[in-house]
Amino acid sequence: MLEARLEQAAVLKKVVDAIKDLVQDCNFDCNDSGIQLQAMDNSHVALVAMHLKTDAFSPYRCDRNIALGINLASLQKVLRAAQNDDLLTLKAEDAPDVLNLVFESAENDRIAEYDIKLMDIDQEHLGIPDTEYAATVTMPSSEFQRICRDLNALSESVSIEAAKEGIKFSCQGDIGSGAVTLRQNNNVEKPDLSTIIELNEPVGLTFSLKYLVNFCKASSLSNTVKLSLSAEVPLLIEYKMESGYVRFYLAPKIGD
Amino acid sequence: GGQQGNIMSFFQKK
Repeated sequence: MLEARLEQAAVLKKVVDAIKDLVQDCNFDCNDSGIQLQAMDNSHVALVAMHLKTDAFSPYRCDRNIALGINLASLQKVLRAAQNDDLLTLKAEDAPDVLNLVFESAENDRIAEYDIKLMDIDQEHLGIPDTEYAATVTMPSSEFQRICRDLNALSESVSIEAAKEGIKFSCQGDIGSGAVTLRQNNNVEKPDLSTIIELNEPVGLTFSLKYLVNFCKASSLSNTVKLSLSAEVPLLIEYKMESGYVRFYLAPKIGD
Repeated sequence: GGQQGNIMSFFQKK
Protein backbone atom coordinates (compact mmCIF):
# COMPACT_ATOMS: atom_id res chain seq x y z
CA MET A 1 0.00 0.00 0.00
CA LEU A 2 0.89 3.65 -0.38
CA GLU A 3 0.94 6.15 2.44
CA ALA A 4 2.63 9.46 1.75
CA ARG A 5 2.28 12.64 3.75
CA LEU A 6 3.21 16.10 2.56
CA GLU A 7 3.80 18.83 5.15
CA GLN A 8 2.16 21.30 2.82
CA ALA A 9 -0.72 20.56 0.49
CA ALA A 10 0.51 23.53 -1.56
CA VAL A 11 3.26 21.35 -3.05
CA LEU A 12 0.82 19.02 -4.80
CA LYS A 13 -1.54 21.89 -5.67
CA LYS A 14 1.30 23.67 -7.47
CA VAL A 15 2.40 20.53 -9.30
CA VAL A 16 -1.13 19.91 -10.56
CA ASP A 17 -1.57 23.57 -11.55
CA ALA A 18 1.70 23.34 -13.46
CA ILE A 19 0.71 20.41 -15.67
CA LYS A 20 -3.08 20.21 -15.85
CA ASP A 21 -3.37 22.33 -18.99
CA LEU A 22 -0.81 20.20 -20.79
CA VAL A 23 -2.00 16.75 -19.77
CA GLN A 24 -5.54 15.60 -18.92
CA ASP A 25 -5.08 12.07 -17.57
CA CYS A 26 -1.86 10.50 -16.34
CA ASN A 27 -0.38 7.86 -14.10
CA PHE A 28 1.27 8.85 -10.85
CA ASP A 29 3.82 6.06 -10.49
CA CYS A 30 4.53 5.33 -6.84
CA ASN A 31 7.58 3.28 -5.90
CA ASP A 32 10.46 3.26 -3.45
CA SER A 33 11.99 6.37 -5.02
CA GLY A 34 8.86 8.46 -4.51
CA ILE A 35 6.07 9.57 -6.81
CA GLN A 36 6.84 10.11 -10.50
CA LEU A 37 4.90 11.11 -13.54
CA GLN A 38 5.72 11.22 -17.23
CA ALA A 39 3.23 12.29 -19.86
CA MET A 40 3.02 13.83 -23.30
CA ASP A 41 0.52 16.43 -24.43
CA ASN A 42 -2.13 15.32 -26.95
CA SER A 43 -0.18 16.59 -29.94
CA HIS A 44 3.07 14.87 -28.85
CA VAL A 45 5.01 18.11 -29.02
CA ALA A 46 5.81 18.36 -25.32
CA LEU A 47 6.57 15.99 -22.49
CA VAL A 48 6.37 16.60 -18.76
CA ALA A 49 8.34 14.61 -16.20
CA MET A 50 7.73 15.10 -12.48
CA HIS A 51 9.44 13.53 -9.51
CA LEU A 52 8.56 14.04 -5.87
CA LYS A 53 11.28 12.16 -4.02
CA THR A 54 10.65 10.26 -0.80
CA ASP A 55 12.31 13.14 1.12
CA ALA A 56 9.37 15.32 0.11
CA PHE A 57 7.16 13.14 2.30
CA SER A 58 7.18 12.24 5.96
CA PRO A 59 6.32 9.46 6.38
CA TYR A 60 6.62 7.75 2.98
CA ARG A 61 5.62 4.14 2.65
CA CYS A 62 5.17 2.26 -0.62
CA ASP A 63 5.52 -1.53 -0.47
CA ARG A 64 5.19 -2.25 -4.15
CA ASN A 65 4.92 -0.26 -7.37
CA ILE A 66 1.50 1.32 -7.78
CA ALA A 67 0.28 3.30 -10.79
CA LEU A 68 -2.43 5.78 -9.84
CA GLY A 69 -4.33 6.68 -13.01
CA ILE A 70 -5.68 10.14 -12.32
CA ASN A 71 -7.77 12.70 -14.15
CA LEU A 72 -5.96 15.94 -13.26
CA ALA A 73 -9.11 18.08 -13.45
CA SER A 74 -10.70 15.81 -10.84
CA LEU A 75 -7.61 15.96 -8.66
CA GLN A 76 -7.59 19.73 -8.90
CA LYS A 77 -11.25 19.89 -7.82
CA VAL A 78 -10.45 17.90 -4.70
CA LEU A 79 -7.25 19.82 -3.97
CA ARG A 80 -9.20 23.08 -3.98
CA ALA A 81 -10.66 21.84 -0.70
CA ALA A 82 -7.20 21.86 0.88
CA GLN A 83 -5.58 24.90 2.46
CA ASN A 84 -2.02 25.55 1.30
CA ASP A 85 -0.51 24.73 4.67
CA ASP A 86 -2.69 21.71 5.44
CA LEU A 87 -0.96 18.40 5.98
CA LEU A 88 -1.87 16.22 3.01
CA THR A 89 -1.81 12.43 3.21
CA LEU A 90 -2.19 10.26 0.11
CA LYS A 91 -3.28 6.67 0.66
CA ALA A 92 -3.96 3.82 -1.74
CA GLU A 93 -4.22 0.03 -1.63
CA ASP A 94 -1.93 -2.14 -3.74
CA ALA A 95 -4.43 -2.54 -6.59
CA PRO A 96 -6.50 0.55 -5.94
CA ASP A 97 -9.84 1.73 -7.32
CA VAL A 98 -9.54 5.02 -5.46
CA LEU A 99 -6.94 7.40 -4.12
CA ASN A 100 -7.68 8.61 -0.61
CA LEU A 101 -6.65 12.16 0.31
CA VAL A 102 -6.75 13.51 3.86
CA PHE A 103 -6.27 17.21 4.59
CA GLU A 104 -5.46 18.09 8.19
CA SER A 105 -5.21 21.57 9.57
CA ALA A 106 -3.07 21.68 12.70
CA GLU A 107 -4.68 24.91 13.88
CA ASN A 108 -8.30 23.97 14.21
CA ASP A 109 -8.26 20.19 14.30
CA ARG A 110 -10.18 19.98 11.04
CA ILE A 111 -9.84 16.75 9.10
CA ALA A 112 -11.19 16.47 5.57
CA GLU A 113 -11.19 13.20 3.70
CA TYR A 114 -11.76 12.64 -0.01
CA ASP A 115 -11.59 9.69 -2.40
CA ILE A 116 -10.91 10.09 -6.11
CA LYS A 117 -11.86 7.33 -8.49
CA LEU A 118 -8.87 6.05 -10.43
CA MET A 119 -8.73 5.08 -14.08
CA ASP A 120 -6.72 2.58 -16.12
CA ILE A 121 -4.30 4.54 -18.25
CA ASP A 122 -2.18 2.77 -20.80
CA GLN A 123 0.73 5.15 -20.97
CA GLU A 124 3.87 4.93 -23.05
CA HIS A 125 7.06 5.69 -21.20
CA LEU A 126 9.79 7.35 -23.19
CA GLY A 127 13.47 6.97 -22.41
CA ILE A 128 15.05 10.39 -22.01
CA PRO A 129 18.77 10.21 -22.78
CA ASP A 130 21.31 12.12 -20.73
CA THR A 131 22.27 15.04 -22.90
CA GLU A 132 25.22 17.39 -22.76
CA TYR A 133 23.58 20.63 -23.80
CA ALA A 134 25.23 23.39 -25.79
CA ALA A 135 23.92 25.97 -23.32
CA THR A 136 22.31 25.90 -19.90
CA VAL A 137 20.74 29.09 -18.62
CA THR A 138 19.44 29.64 -15.10
CA MET A 139 17.25 32.70 -14.67
CA PRO A 140 14.39 34.00 -12.51
CA SER A 141 11.24 32.03 -13.28
CA SER A 142 9.11 35.19 -13.11
CA GLU A 143 11.32 36.85 -15.73
CA PHE A 144 11.00 33.87 -18.07
CA GLN A 145 7.23 33.92 -17.60
CA ARG A 146 7.05 37.61 -18.37
CA ILE A 147 9.16 37.31 -21.52
CA CYS A 148 7.07 34.43 -22.86
CA ARG A 149 3.82 36.26 -22.16
CA ASP A 150 5.02 39.53 -23.68
CA LEU A 151 6.38 37.95 -26.86
CA ASN A 152 3.32 35.72 -27.24
CA ALA A 153 1.28 38.90 -27.71
CA LEU A 154 3.19 39.45 -30.98
CA SER A 155 3.94 36.01 -32.31
CA GLU A 156 3.28 32.32 -32.01
CA SER A 157 6.96 31.38 -31.95
CA VAL A 158 10.13 32.62 -30.29
CA SER A 159 13.73 32.27 -31.24
CA ILE A 160 16.07 31.71 -28.28
CA GLU A 161 19.75 32.45 -28.76
CA ALA A 162 22.24 31.70 -26.01
CA ALA A 163 25.74 33.16 -26.17
CA LYS A 164 28.45 33.95 -23.64
CA GLU A 165 27.21 37.49 -23.01
CA GLY A 166 23.55 36.73 -22.61
CA ILE A 167 20.37 35.02 -23.72
CA LYS A 168 18.15 36.64 -26.33
CA PHE A 169 14.48 35.91 -26.89
CA SER A 170 13.10 37.36 -30.12
CA CYS A 171 10.00 37.09 -32.23
CA GLN A 172 8.41 38.45 -35.38
CA GLY A 173 4.71 38.92 -35.86
CA ASP A 174 2.15 40.69 -38.04
CA ILE A 175 2.22 43.89 -35.98
CA GLY A 176 5.98 44.01 -35.60
CA SER A 177 8.82 42.34 -33.79
CA GLY A 178 10.25 42.15 -30.29
CA ALA A 179 13.37 41.02 -28.50
CA VAL A 180 14.42 40.72 -24.88
CA THR A 181 18.03 40.10 -23.92
CA LEU A 182 19.16 39.11 -20.46
CA ARG A 183 22.83 39.72 -19.87
CA GLN A 184 24.69 37.22 -17.79
CA ASN A 185 24.77 38.59 -14.24
CA ASN A 186 25.60 37.04 -10.91
CA ASN A 187 23.60 38.67 -8.12
CA VAL A 188 25.51 37.75 -4.99
CA GLU A 189 23.01 39.28 -2.58
CA LYS A 190 19.94 37.82 -4.28
CA PRO A 191 21.13 34.69 -6.13
CA ASP A 192 17.59 33.92 -7.35
CA LEU A 193 17.73 37.07 -9.47
CA SER A 194 20.91 36.00 -11.29
CA THR A 195 21.14 35.00 -14.92
CA ILE A 196 23.83 32.35 -15.20
CA ILE A 197 24.89 30.96 -18.58
CA GLU A 198 26.95 27.80 -18.88
CA LEU A 199 28.03 27.62 -22.49
CA ASN A 200 29.68 24.88 -24.50
CA GLU A 201 28.82 26.55 -27.80
CA PRO A 202 26.44 29.30 -28.92
CA VAL A 203 23.04 27.98 -29.94
CA GLY A 204 19.86 29.35 -31.49
CA LEU A 205 16.52 27.53 -31.68
CA THR A 206 12.88 28.32 -32.37
CA PHE A 207 9.99 27.17 -30.21
CA SER A 208 6.23 27.51 -30.04
CA LEU A 209 5.31 30.15 -27.45
CA LYS A 210 1.97 28.52 -26.73
CA TYR A 211 3.81 25.69 -25.00
CA LEU A 212 6.33 27.89 -23.21
CA VAL A 213 3.52 30.04 -21.78
CA ASN A 214 1.91 26.82 -20.62
CA PHE A 215 5.09 25.59 -18.92
CA CYS A 216 5.38 28.91 -17.08
CA LYS A 217 2.36 27.86 -15.01
CA ALA A 218 5.00 25.97 -12.98
CA SER A 219 6.64 29.27 -11.96
CA SER A 220 5.20 29.10 -8.45
CA LEU A 221 7.22 25.92 -7.84
CA SER A 222 10.56 27.70 -7.92
CA ASN A 223 12.07 31.20 -8.02
CA THR A 224 14.43 30.09 -10.75
CA VAL A 225 14.10 28.11 -13.95
CA LYS A 226 16.79 26.28 -15.90
CA LEU A 227 16.70 26.21 -19.70
CA SER A 228 18.90 23.66 -21.46
CA LEU A 229 19.39 24.04 -25.20
CA SER A 230 21.11 22.13 -27.97
CA ALA A 231 20.60 22.15 -31.71
CA GLU A 232 18.08 19.58 -32.92
CA VAL A 233 17.10 18.23 -29.51
CA PRO A 234 14.12 19.17 -27.35
CA LEU A 235 14.43 22.18 -25.09
CA LEU A 236 14.53 21.20 -21.40
CA ILE A 237 12.89 23.54 -18.91
CA GLU A 238 13.36 22.57 -15.30
CA TYR A 239 11.68 23.86 -12.15
CA LYS A 240 13.41 22.44 -9.09
CA MET A 241 11.50 21.81 -5.90
CA GLU A 242 12.95 21.17 -2.46
CA SER A 243 12.80 17.40 -2.98
CA GLY A 244 12.05 16.91 -6.61
CA TYR A 245 11.42 18.62 -9.93
CA VAL A 246 9.04 19.32 -12.74
CA ARG A 247 10.73 19.12 -16.15
CA PHE A 248 9.21 20.04 -19.50
CA TYR A 249 10.65 18.97 -22.83
CA LEU A 250 9.61 20.78 -25.98
CA ALA A 251 10.40 19.59 -29.49
CA PRO A 252 12.02 22.36 -31.56
CA LYS A 253 10.51 23.73 -34.73
CA ILE A 254 12.31 22.36 -37.72
CA GLY A 255 13.13 23.66 -41.17
CA ASP A 256 13.46 27.31 -40.17
CA GLY B 1 7.48 29.85 -38.90
CA GLY B 2 8.90 26.37 -39.17
CA GLN B 3 7.30 22.99 -38.82
CA GLN B 4 6.68 21.71 -35.31
CA GLY B 5 8.77 18.69 -34.37
CA ASN B 6 7.32 15.65 -32.60
CA ILE B 7 8.75 14.76 -29.21
CA MET B 8 8.52 11.04 -30.00
CA SER B 9 11.04 11.41 -32.77
CA PHE B 10 13.62 12.51 -30.18
CA PHE B 11 12.91 10.11 -27.32
CA GLN B 12 12.60 6.37 -27.74
CA LYS B 13 9.81 4.24 -26.32
CA LYS B 14 10.93 2.19 -23.34
